[in-house]
Amino acid sequence: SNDTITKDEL
Amino acid sequence: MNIFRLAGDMTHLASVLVLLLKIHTIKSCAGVSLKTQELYALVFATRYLDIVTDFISVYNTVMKLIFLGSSFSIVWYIRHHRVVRRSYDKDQDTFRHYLLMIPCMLLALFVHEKFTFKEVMWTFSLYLEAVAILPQLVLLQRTRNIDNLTGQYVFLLGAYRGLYIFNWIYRYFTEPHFVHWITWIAGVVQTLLYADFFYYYFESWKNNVRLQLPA
Repeated sequence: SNDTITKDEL
Repeated sequence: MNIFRLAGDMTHLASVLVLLLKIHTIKSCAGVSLKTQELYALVFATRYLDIVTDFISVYNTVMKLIFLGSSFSIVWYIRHHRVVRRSYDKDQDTFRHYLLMIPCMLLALFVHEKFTFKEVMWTFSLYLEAVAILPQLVLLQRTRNIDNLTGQYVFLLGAYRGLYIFNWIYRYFTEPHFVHWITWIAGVVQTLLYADFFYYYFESWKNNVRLQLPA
């Protein structure tokens, strides 16, 4: 899975 | 960003504003669990470690600052504000934090995507957020008369979690490789904790009576 995808959520 | 995500964030923001409104203007934190607020402050402090290392967007950074600032100021108000602290239901708000914090930390140490400090802290924040509402729900159950603002605060928080689930469903179908089990399971568990509250919230709204949770 890609870090940047969920880390854009709050 | 999809509509569910935006609506979720706005509901979250609204919940914080409702709580600050109650504390700041009415100068009362009656029915508000300090334990839950301290857990949220810890959730944001451990989740947003990336605020200084990664830049995602202005929106993202601003929202993170708002959630960090509001959660710590709410804790400060309840603990230290001369007037507000007197309305705190200390004897009722007896849930012990460490019963939630320790299992969440252990789980994060064993179940995570990557074993790095930032990643384990981020995972810990997801697990902790899932259960952080529990002291508040226990306090609501003990409080005979739940005032409107406190009821709305918890309702908005629950709505925010529900909207995030729709956001994940939407992203799963529109973005390639959008599979995040840890986030999803923690998020679904968190939303389920509100099910009972929602039931009584809608019942009281439908019957136009004051919200009261059964003991």
